[in-house]
Amino acid sequence: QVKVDAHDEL
Amino acid sequence: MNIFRLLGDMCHLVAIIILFLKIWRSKSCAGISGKSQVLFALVFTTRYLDLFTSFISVYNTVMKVVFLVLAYATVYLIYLRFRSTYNSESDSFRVEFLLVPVAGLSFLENYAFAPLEILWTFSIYLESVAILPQLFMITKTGEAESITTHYLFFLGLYRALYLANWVWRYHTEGFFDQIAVVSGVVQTIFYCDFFYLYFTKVLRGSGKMTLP
Repeated sequence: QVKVDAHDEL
Repeated sequence: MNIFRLLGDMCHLVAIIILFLKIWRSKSCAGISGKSQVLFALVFTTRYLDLFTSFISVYNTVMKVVFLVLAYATVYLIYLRFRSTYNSESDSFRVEFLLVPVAGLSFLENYAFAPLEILWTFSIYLESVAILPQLFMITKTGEAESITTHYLFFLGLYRALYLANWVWRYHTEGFFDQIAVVSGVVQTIFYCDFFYLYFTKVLRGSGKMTLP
């Protein structure tokens, strides 16, 4: 499971 | 999106614009570490590859593109356009001492062993240390122009606001990104010493920041 939560941050 | 995150992003943008305009207007990159700027360009490049794979929001896309363009424009000014003003002998930090451990760590400690994830992790780790050549250069020469210190101040403020953003997100969304948070804390610590000098020296009116 790739954690993508932080990927919305810059 | 919360107020800390938005203010953090704005401080980040202001910092990058301050640096770009300083070099552009003075036609000089004296006192600026080209190595740090190359590292930041590498940070943005490896992190924002998801521009091609996922859409988050118009804000997100626009900011990523702006950061990328400004980062490369700054590197262009330093290494090509105003190359003659670049203090390469003072910019002597060995970046391989950052790149090798950061690359190794991103392979070992990541959320998924996939190319984009490893590159994203690499960018997070690298960002936390990318400012070191610049701080090293200031320590070595013993001074920095005030405009350079304003750049560093906004960059440090951006980091501090991101910490507040994570505290906020933890309490409101239960969000906790271990890699981003730990790297972010490390990165912010690097600015503490600088913050102290900034408040005690620069804001008290001397034009340059000189180290004691």
